[in-house]
This record gives sequence, structure tokens and C-alpha cells, in this order.
Amino acid sequence: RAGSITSKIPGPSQDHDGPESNQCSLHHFQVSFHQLGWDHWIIAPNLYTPNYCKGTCPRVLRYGLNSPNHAIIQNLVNELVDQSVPQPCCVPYKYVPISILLIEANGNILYKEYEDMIAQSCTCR
Amino acid sequence: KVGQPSTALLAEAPTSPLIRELLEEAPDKQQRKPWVLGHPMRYMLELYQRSADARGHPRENRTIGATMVRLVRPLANVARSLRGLWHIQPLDFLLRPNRAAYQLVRATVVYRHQLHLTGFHLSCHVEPWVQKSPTNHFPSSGRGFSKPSQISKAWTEMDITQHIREGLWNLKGHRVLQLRFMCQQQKGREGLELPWHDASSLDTAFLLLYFNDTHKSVQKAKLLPGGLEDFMERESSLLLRRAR
Repeated sequence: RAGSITSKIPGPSQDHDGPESNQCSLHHFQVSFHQLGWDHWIIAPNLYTPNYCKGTCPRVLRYGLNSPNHAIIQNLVNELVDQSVPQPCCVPYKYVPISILLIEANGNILYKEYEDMIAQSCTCR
Repeated sequence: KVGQPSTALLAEAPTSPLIRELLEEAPDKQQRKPWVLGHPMRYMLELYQRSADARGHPRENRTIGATMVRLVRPLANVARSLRGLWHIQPLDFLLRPNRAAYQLVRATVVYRHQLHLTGFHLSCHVEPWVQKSPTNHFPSSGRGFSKPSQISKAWTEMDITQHIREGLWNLKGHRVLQLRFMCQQQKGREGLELPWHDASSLDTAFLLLYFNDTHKSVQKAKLLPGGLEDFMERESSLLLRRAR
């Protein structure tokens, strides 16, 4: 049944989905705590690799993108019903934590694992 | 907004728990002090290296048993008194108010069991603060204090989880954990003035509080009733096989 719906949608094209290199994907990105203005209290690590997701979401969301059903329907709505409803966006799907060692205002030292600090994969939703 | 301080940008969205913490805990950049590489800092750096790699990724095989460890230094109270062979130093640790999301899993006190001051050698231990005069107390005699374990030639770590939980953990607001650092002088040298200024008052003992962040697990439990997540994982692998 899904096939009969999606078959009405034109296949991927360069002008709509953009070139292959512009498809939604994970981009490596590193920043120092000095650049964020936190180097006066964060002791370790020196560098932070949050990464980011960037790129165009394809019109037919393939399985590997882990898109939820809602994103698939929103794509169909954009294509077939109302173009003012936007296409899904390229956003992080999975994250991993980061351990930080920092010095607090009162001189105490804190080790803490912060969840969801590094993007590990991307999705269209 | 390039060039604007990151804290100013964060203040625009203070509802996020991460941002609230960053705004509350971060010292003022103007009051920046050089980090002192004393024993507390060395201890925490070693703990960090054992628990995370150079990029900050928590190690799979970490044995820390908590997601947060706070090293608390004693308040700068150097009023030492002498009773016979014993030199007594009060150690007051200010404990912050409890946060619902953080559960205390362990508390230990790390202290110097050997203190070498110019011309003096002292054996030391830590015990709960009591008003009565000391006799031959040993740390293990304190209620809620476990047997101390030596972590290096001069330093000892002692579990005081039970003492903290029973004594003051459930009190509201800021609380003060009162301990005393007791050092016994060699016989025959009593009455002599000890060069205490040689020993940094903040570097004789510190407190370690181990917490688990329950926020994440509570959120997960709300989203997925027990067992459903496992079921979904099993089901998705089954679907994959079927598709193949």
C-alpha cells in the first residue's frame, strides 16, 4: 500500500534533492572550550567534538535515515497537498555523552557525564 | 551575535537543565584563578583519565559507579588545638542543597594519614566531630565510618556514606558535615610548637560525593513502559530479517 502512494511521487532528482554530497549527513566539527568562553572553568577535555547534521532531506526517505512515520507523511503532504507545510529537516538522531572535569566557583572540582552532547548520526524528521 | 559572551547567549534560554547548571556553577571569568595542582586536583585528573578518554568519551569499562563526582574542599578553618599528644583540626564541609535528580550513591573522605612537617612526623586520621576530649580513637570507631583503605604512601580513603545518609543528608538547605582531622605527635616531642604553616589547611583532607543522575532514566521510564523498549528492539531486528 505504501508503494502505491510513493509511486505517485516523482523519483529523486538533482534539482529538488540537491547533489549527492549535499544529502543529509553527519559532519565532523571540533571546537575548543576557549572558543566557547568556558576555558576558565573546564579543565578537561581540551577539545569538544559536538559534530552537526547538515544537508537536504530526500523526497523519499530511505530506511537508513531512521525517519519516523510522521516525517514520511509530512513529505507526502508537502509534495501532494500543501507546499506551505515544510519538508522534514536534517537533525541529529543519536547522541553520545561527554565527560567533563570542571572547577566550580567555590573551588570544588566536579567530574560529570553530560548526556546527548555529541551527535553520532542524523535523521530527517 | 559573534563576540557576545556565551553566558549572555545562554541566559536567553535558562529553562534547559544544562544551561541552568552552566549559569549557576561557572565561576566569573573576571575572577579567574590559576588552577593549583595540589593533591585534590591530581586525584580528580586521575579519576577523569580512568573514566574518560582524551576526547572526553566515557570509557566502556569505567568503574566509577556514578555519573557525577564532586570533590568538596573543607572550609578554610585552621583553628587547631592541642590535647596531649593530639593535634585536632576541625574540618567543615559545606554540602549544597539536594537536587531531586541526583541520587547520592557513595561518599568518602580522603586524607593524609602521614604528615611530615619540618622536624615532625605525625600519624593522622579523620573521625566525626564530637565535643568530648579524644582518647585513643580510631576512624573505624565512628558510626557510619568504614575501615579506611590506603590509596598511596601518604593518603587514605574512607567510606562515610552511611554517616552522611543517617546524619544530615535529608536535612533541607545548606548543611555542614563536621569532621575532625586528628594527628598524633611522636612521644617525647609533646608541647613543642608545630610548624602548621608548612601544611596547607586545604590539602590535608577532602570529601568526595558520588551521584547518579536519575533524570534520564525517569524520562525514559515515562516514555516507554517497562519492557517495551526491549520488545521494540527485538521486533525491529525481526522485521529486518523478514524484509531480507
